[in-house]
Amino acid sequence: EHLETQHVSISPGANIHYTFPQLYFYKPNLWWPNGMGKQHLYNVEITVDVQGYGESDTWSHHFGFRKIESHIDSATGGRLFKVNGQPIFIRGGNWILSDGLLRLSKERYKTDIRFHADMNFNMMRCWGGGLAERPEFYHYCDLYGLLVWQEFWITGDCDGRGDPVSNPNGPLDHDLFLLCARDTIKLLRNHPSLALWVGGNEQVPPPDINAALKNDLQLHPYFVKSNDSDTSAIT
Amino acid sequence: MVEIGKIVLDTGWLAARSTEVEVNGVELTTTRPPTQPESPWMEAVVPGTVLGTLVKNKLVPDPFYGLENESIIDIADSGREHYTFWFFTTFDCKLSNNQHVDLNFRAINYSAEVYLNGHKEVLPKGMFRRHSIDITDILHPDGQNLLAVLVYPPDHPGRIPPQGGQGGDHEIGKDVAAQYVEGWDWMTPIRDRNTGIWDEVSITVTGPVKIVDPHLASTFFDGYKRVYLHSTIELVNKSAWVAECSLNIQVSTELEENTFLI
Repeated sequence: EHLETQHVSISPGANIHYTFPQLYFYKPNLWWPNGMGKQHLYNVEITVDVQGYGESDTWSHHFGFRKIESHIDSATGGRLFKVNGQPIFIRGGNWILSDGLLRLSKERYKTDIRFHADMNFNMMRCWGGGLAERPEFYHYCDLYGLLVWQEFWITGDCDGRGDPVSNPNGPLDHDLFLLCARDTIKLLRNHPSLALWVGGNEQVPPPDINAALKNDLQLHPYFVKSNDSDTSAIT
Repeated sequence: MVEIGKIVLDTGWLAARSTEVEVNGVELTTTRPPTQPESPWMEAVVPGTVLGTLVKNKLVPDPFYGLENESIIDIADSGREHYTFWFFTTFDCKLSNNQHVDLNFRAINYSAEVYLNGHKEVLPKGMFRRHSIDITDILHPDGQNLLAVLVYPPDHPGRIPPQGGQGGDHEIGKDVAAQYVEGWDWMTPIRDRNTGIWDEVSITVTGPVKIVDPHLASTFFDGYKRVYLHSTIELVNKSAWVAECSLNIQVSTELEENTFLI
């Protein structure tokens, strides 16, 4: 039941989207943040074989079944999280990058992130003035159960506040910002540790960027919570 | 013939300041490649930054020791050309019939020109974007392929005020790049503004059809008893004929070491 083969014809030079029939799992092992349970990871492997050629390409990725929900609490103004339906008390650390010269080795990511897990943290927040972190960073957050709050590249100081007051209209090229945002989302979206996208640090992005990010990152209607309370939303 | 899959290009890179290299990208990747780390060429850190390469070669001190950062010239004073660098490497890749190969940069700060065996490609601006170039028709079928990348710093590296401050003069905010590089209350200014090939470089070999950016998502029902995995992929047919494809998705879990449940 966890194996599916489909046939598809692709025209010369064409670029297509293809959606597999959904795969059914009965009570899969869930992925939990650090301190709430194990970080169960499944390996998803996709291959394409071409008639007359053989195996043409292959792709694999660790995948964790988890549902992350969050909302702003009206009483406190704080953001409350649930993972797999369970409330979680967030113990978070701020993160910029592991090295100012961007020597971002797997070994260093592993050590840094495991250190955060050993400190009993369950979330790392990637600050808007730093990096969209790399897949290796997310890989170890997947392994050690660190949820990631990933911000895009807007800060209060450079984008509307600061001394002297900076330009609130963000980068000069808004289309470039959105192109980079969309590409980053595609790069990172399959990691179970990825919990929340945020426009920036201490500042709201310019209205057109903010609106586009909100639109692009909203749930596909297929996944939006329905009246059926058993139907679940995903991030 | 190479197997399908990814080959990471993270060794054997050389680098040189662009103003000290007298040949152009076409010459570098055809008739006049650098052969060893002789001046102005040096061993490069890829992935990494120009400053990382200069530190590795002991041409500047490590900026994170003591006040050593003060002795490294800032891009605002040196000009952007001081931190505009060539990066060079070679690789072998012998393809069989109907194989295709892409050259991939997972991130460059901030823009670049790529030369491969004399062919030029411009990589547009943006620190947080991937670049992928189909190089199938450019590869040398036998022997070495010569790759040179001219990397330009951010367009608006800014100037650090004498009193420092959050994000310096905020000019870096005009670009789509990391902003901490102009200095913050927790960080000294990064003199090259993190210019460089700062993430993985690779080539990927595929057959006629390539998988691009799969998307996995799950839905949950009945108190997490009934769960569905949804998978969407992009497929690119690089061939000149209709490709009849068999797509396979398989989910496995490692029960114990080397024992898998499918």
